[in-house]
Amino acid sequence: KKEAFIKSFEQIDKRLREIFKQIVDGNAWLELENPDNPFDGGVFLIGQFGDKQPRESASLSGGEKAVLSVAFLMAIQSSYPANFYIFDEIDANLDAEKAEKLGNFLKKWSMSSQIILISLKDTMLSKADKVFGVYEREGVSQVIPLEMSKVSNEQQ
Amino acid sequence: KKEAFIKSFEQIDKRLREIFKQIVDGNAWLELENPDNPFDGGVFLIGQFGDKQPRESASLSGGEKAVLSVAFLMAIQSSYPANFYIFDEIDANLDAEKAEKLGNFLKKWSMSSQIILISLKDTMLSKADKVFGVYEREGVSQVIPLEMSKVSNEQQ
Amino acid sequence: VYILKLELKGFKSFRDHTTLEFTKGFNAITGKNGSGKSNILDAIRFALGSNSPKSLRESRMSRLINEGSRNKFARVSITLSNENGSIPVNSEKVTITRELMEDGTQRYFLNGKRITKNAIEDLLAAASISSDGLNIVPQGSLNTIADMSPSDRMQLLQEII
Amino acid sequence: VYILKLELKGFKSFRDHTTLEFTKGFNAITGKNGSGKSNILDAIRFALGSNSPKSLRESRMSRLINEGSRNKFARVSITLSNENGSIPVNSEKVTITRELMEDGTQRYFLNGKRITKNAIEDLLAAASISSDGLNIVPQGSLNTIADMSPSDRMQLLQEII
Ligand SMILES: Nc1ncnc2c1ncn2[C@@H]1O[C@H](COP(=O)(O)OP(=O)(O)OP(=O)(O)O)[C@@H](O)[C@H]1O
Ligand SMILES: Nc1ncnc2c1ncn2[C@@H]1O[C@H](COP(=O)(O)OP(=O)(O)OP(=O)(O)O)[C@@H](O)[C@H]1O
Ligand SMILES: [Mg+2]
Ligand SMILES: [Mg+2]
Repeated sequence: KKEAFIKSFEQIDKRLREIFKQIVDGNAWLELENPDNPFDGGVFLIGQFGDKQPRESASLSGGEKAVLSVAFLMAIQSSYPANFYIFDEIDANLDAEKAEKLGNFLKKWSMSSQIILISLKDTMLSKADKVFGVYEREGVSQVIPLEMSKVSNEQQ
Repeated sequence: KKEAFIKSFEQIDKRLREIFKQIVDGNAWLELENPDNPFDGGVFLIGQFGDKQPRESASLSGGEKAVLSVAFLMAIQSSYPANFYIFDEIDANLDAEKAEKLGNFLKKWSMSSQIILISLKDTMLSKADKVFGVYEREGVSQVIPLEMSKVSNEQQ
Repeated sequence: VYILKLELKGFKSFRDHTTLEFTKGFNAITGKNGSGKSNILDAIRFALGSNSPKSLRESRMSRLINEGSRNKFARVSITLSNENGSIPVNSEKVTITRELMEDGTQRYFLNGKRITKNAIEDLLAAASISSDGLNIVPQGSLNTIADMSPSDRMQLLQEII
Repeated sequence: VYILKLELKGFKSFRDHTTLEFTKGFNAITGKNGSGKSNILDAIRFALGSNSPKSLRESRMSRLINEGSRNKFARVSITLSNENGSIPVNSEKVTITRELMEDGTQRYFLNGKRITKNAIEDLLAAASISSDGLNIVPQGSLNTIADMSPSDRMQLLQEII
């Protein structure tokens, strides 16, 4: 049981390192609180952004946590990579630069897995192959496919 | 005790109605679950956006909840209005239109109470009397006052 | 396996028959606050068999039915591509339909034929598709993931491994 | 009463002496992710007497001290306008300084003179100023407010009224 866990743990850790590097300039990894008896301790999720010190997830900034969590979620999929991903405003806390980087990463990732991303930011929408605009009239929602050039005007 | 509570409750409800209307086109109010014995029940926070049906806070959308919560927080200040307000990215879930409206509202509000707002959106920053830019170099934070015209370039 | 199409009728704010045809690659959904974006994510979870009103952001399943419309049922169909056969059904496309009536009764259909809820669950499990998989990240949930304690994270990993 | 000035040194990511002079009206703070914006909010709460590491987003108070710098203390000063005299101190401006040393000892100063923590708390309470007042809304906390249950909301109102 312990061997099987350690083997999978190392695989997830390896995936996390790969994925995080693809999104931002930095590193991320997992650490066992108690390497000798893993189940007696927790799992630390560590992120290092740019040339800053590495820090545990809980003491990173809001935007840094969001990037680290996305990388972690994608690394721990039981079937890797998952068939499809659905993300609802995962870019809400990101600044323009990180949103751009996350958008580029998802574009690459969408070559092998389908991505359905809900976002309010043009930076992300402009990377998509297809954009849906959702509208509400008198409490009733409608959906129409959007051309990207039209989206920018809409948003304003 | 009950009378005192009801009196304050009605005051807060009145403030909530006033404040919400100033932010968006719609209404918001408080309802007692058990009007005869208030302390035996809870307090419902209701929001009605545009021409949609009124709904309890928990079943509104992410952005709608954010606007309603801001109005509620400002209405329940023990000393009204508070001396100062500090808001950290309360606009993260808002679309361009709602962010613009919230910015206009805070601008008005800042005539009588000091506001310190942390935001990544130009729409909000452009309404401020003074903008501070925070930078990080090798893990060390620095602050410089920013001219608004410079901010737009920075954000890009 | 990927999502080819989603059709909604009477589900939350989608009173009228609405269709979204997705591409295999990068799809984006945008719109103003309260327009119905997250309701689309809920519809996908509903069609994939979610039985937790809370994860569909409601207090009771009956509240999923569009309020204020004459039709008193919610129907969502999801069409999945099955070119590689990972869903054990003999067709290149698999359409799952779920209906919820006002009295709480529910019906499931596979490519148009009535089927039981358990049969649907088995089919999806065979292709590692679940309505509450970690590949579906609802609005605001990143904060919960980021602020997990190390011991919660260990528990999560043990459930996955 | 409003905040005239904030000075930080050795507090979280603010290794060097940093000053922010606020206006009475609408101040905005911006910057990239991880630049130090929320640390400024934490510094204000620290200066106003917060003793909860959790509300300062740390596990222990000692982690508030800037890592990686030679100076092993954190110092934050906040200057409040007191034209209307609501803080019972005989001066138009009131500066509260709080220092935290590496060994955990803390010192408070009022307009440059040593004072006890309790005395500061009493002064601020007289002017309805608190480090965890509802007028300070930390990052991500709006979601918690919005998703409160009706009974939690009743409890909150009872605490305020
Ligand atoms: N059963 C229902 N009948 C009718 N309308 C409903 C029903 N359930 C929810 N709604 C409405 O659906 C609206 C849209 O919700 P949704 O959460 O999808 O918005 P959103 O586009 O994700 O917005 P945001 O950008 O703020 O997150 C809500 O305002 C709510 O009033
Ligand atoms: N004691 C400390 N010493 C040095 N750096 C610290 C200390 N505590 C926190 N930090 C650093 O401060 C950085 C900035 O955090 P902060 O939460 O203020 O960012 P932010 O500007 O609010 O970003 P976001 O837009 O993502 O919310 C973190 O990346 C963290 O590494
Ligand atoms: Mg939403
Ligand atoms: Mg922050």
